[in-house]
Amino acid sequence: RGVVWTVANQKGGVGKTATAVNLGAALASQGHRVLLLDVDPQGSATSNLISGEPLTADVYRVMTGTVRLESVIRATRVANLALAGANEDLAAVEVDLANVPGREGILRERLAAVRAEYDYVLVDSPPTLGILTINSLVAADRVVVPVQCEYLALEGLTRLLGTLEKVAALRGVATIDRLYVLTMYDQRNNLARDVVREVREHFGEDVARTVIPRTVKVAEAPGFGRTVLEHDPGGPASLAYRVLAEEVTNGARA
Amino acid sequence: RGVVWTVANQKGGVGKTATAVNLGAALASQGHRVLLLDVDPQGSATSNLISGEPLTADVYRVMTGTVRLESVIRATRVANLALAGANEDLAAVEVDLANVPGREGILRERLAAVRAEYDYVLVDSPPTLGILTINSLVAADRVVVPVQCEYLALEGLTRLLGTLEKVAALRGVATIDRLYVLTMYDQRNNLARDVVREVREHFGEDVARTVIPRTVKVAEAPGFGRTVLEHDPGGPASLAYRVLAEEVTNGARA
Ligand SMILES: Nc1ncnc2c1ncn2[C@@H]1O[C@H](COP(=O)(O)OP(=O)(O)OP(=O)(O)O)[C@@H](O)[C@H]1O
Ligand SMILES: Nc1ncnc2c1ncn2[C@@H]1O[C@H](COP(=O)(O)OP(=O)(O)OP(=O)(O)O)[C@@H](O)[C@H]1O
Ligand SMILES: [Mg+2]
Ligand SMILES: [Mg+2]
Repeated sequence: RGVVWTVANQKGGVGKTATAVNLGAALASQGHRVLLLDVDPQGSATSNLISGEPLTADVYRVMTGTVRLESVIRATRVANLALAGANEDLAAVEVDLANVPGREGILRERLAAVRAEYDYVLVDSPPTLGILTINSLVAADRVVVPVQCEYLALEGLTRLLGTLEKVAALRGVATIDRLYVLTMYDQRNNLARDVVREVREHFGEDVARTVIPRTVKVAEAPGFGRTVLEHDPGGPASLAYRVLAEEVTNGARA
Repeated sequence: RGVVWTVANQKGGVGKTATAVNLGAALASQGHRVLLLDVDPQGSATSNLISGEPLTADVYRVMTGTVRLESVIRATRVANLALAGANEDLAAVEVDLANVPGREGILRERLAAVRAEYDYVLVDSPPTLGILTINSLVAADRVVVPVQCEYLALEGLTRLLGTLEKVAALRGVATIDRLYVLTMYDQRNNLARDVVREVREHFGEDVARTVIPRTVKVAEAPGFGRTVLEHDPGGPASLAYRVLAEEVTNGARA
């Protein structure tokens, strides 16, 4: 109960938001109570789930201590899936918290009471290694790292891994639990197969067996204001996210 | 002479770096003297052009006033293409300059003397709208906006356009000149065609005629330490970037 999974990778466009939203939706469809916590000032996860509505209560005010996390959590149209939304105000946190001692642990602290009400908390982070992502990592029980099946996939990982070591030191633990999820796999290109092989060779058991295929349905879904499970329920990406949800909850990776 | 083009879009993974590097290489191959200025702490443009070598002199020290821009510019193996490189130190600028008056205009000022030595300065910016991107936008004569042919393509543009208005106000001009470049066009999917049509309907003359196709060669090239013009000289992406270079230099858009 109250397991926090942070979806992180400082590289842009690798499928963090697609994974946070669709894995969250898959877990919710399997009966788990899920909180999706959007920590990206660009709020793509937020607009996926409450598109078109203005956001009146958001994570920025929680980070700066103005309101409690509970008061910004709202239900979504997806059963079992709640949302704490983000908007561009959150960008100000970088500067607002610039010299505050203990600023890396604020999100963890704000989550402490709330997390017990959920089976899983999925945190969507921005494509940076700044204070927002650090907060998301410090708050995590496990870090889910989407790895896009492109040649540069492994490059940025070194830096992320270095950051995870610093987070482990901050938390006083030996290592941060992690799961790599290969995303946007395009079987038409050899590059994708090479990346899958290379990532599995490097990270072995830490790599999800399930690979998320590249399909236009995932890219389209937000434009329709839906998750891919709503937009294309029988399709390969929905299937993959459901299978991933079973894989991550069924013990080998509990 | 000394025209500054900033490649910007706060959305991750839309082809900013691919465009800065490959359009820069195409312009250089056509005889123009090009400076590529990397303002992204993740330094992908930098590692594209000097992969494997440590970066001893970088843009961070220029931004904080420690060294002059000239001293961090170096030749690359590509004729006519020089580089001012970035590394993760640059991330500290957000905090270092947090309350410095006039912090939005630092890059423009640092470029003032140097730009005259080049025909074009291409600035690669990070996937954020923070102080680094603001500096890049304030320094620009024109903003090149890569738009990935995906449904969410238009969503983030509203925020970028709002930022361009603020930059115009800061600079005391009516509007900031801009060019949208459609990237990663995949003819196998209808989504891409819809996005192209929608972007042209919205932005008309500000959209490049040339569209950059999605090809694995562009994604592979950095892994080989090359630009796509070196990696796949006869291929459709190299051709498209060369044609784009001619389009942007031949007058209709001068
Ligand atoms: N499996 C997939 N198939 C096709 N398109 C996908 C897939 N996963 C993600 N995309 C699309 O790729 C783009 C980037 O994905 P996404 O926004 O999830 O990445 P991100 O890592 O959160 O990006 P950012 O760094 O900007 O936050 C989006 O347009 C998304 O819809
Ligand atoms: N035309 C293309 N065809 C295929 N892959 C491409 C193309 N353009 C870019 N890519 C690949 O897509 C990924 C993202 O591209 P790129 O790094 O240029 O985007 P970016 O906007 O600079 O990302 P970031 O926001 O992280 O800086 C890279 O792996 C790149 O090689
Ligand atoms: Mg995202
Ligand atoms: Mg880039």
